Amino acid sequence: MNLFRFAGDILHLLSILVLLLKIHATKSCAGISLKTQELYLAVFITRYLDLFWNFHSLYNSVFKVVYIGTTSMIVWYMRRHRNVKLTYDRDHDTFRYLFLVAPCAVLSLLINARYNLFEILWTFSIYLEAVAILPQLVLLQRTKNVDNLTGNYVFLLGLYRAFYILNWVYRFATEPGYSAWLVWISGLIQTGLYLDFFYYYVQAWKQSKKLQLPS
Amino acid sequence: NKSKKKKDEL
Repeated sequence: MNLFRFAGDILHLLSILVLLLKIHATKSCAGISLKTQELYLAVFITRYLDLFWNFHSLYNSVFKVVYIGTTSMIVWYMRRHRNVKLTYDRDHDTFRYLFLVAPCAVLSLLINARYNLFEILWTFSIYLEAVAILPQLVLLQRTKNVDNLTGNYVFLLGLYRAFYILNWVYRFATEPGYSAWLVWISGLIQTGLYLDFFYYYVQAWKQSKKLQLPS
Repeated sequence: NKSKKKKDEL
């Protein structure tokens, strides 16, 4: 465990908490993509299936349970809460699950480290996490005026990915024999998806203006 | 164990 990895995990947790708190406090999920949240839930469940038999550390186990729990709560709010569900922007959140899930499923069957069910599900979760933000980014672009908390949520998520890259660089330099090509390439693609958003986020911040994405 | 090592991240 190094500081980059730790910072990444904390930022990830923070991003989820920012979102959950926003929904809880405002009783609104306007601007939030349910598709992205459900894809993240699928990512966590398929990746953390090993929770019960593959114990690595208390740290990891606690994070796994918290990620699954908090993301489930967000999905519950958006689908079931009597006031929150009315604010869901269904008409703009139209990205098709199948466009993301199908290629990731096929790719995880073709490119994986070992051919067994749990390894394939784990690989699928790595691929799916890389692209799960796309419905949210598309929704942001359609909504035009991005509210601060939604903007911060996406920014924190992107920052989390950036710290994971620093963590890999650090591990590669300090741990002999450490390599994880599949995770690295997926991670680089994932972080790349945020670059455009980052650019507009920083511009808006520098000019202390409200974040607006071009169409 | 290589496969264990790569799964030490979240």
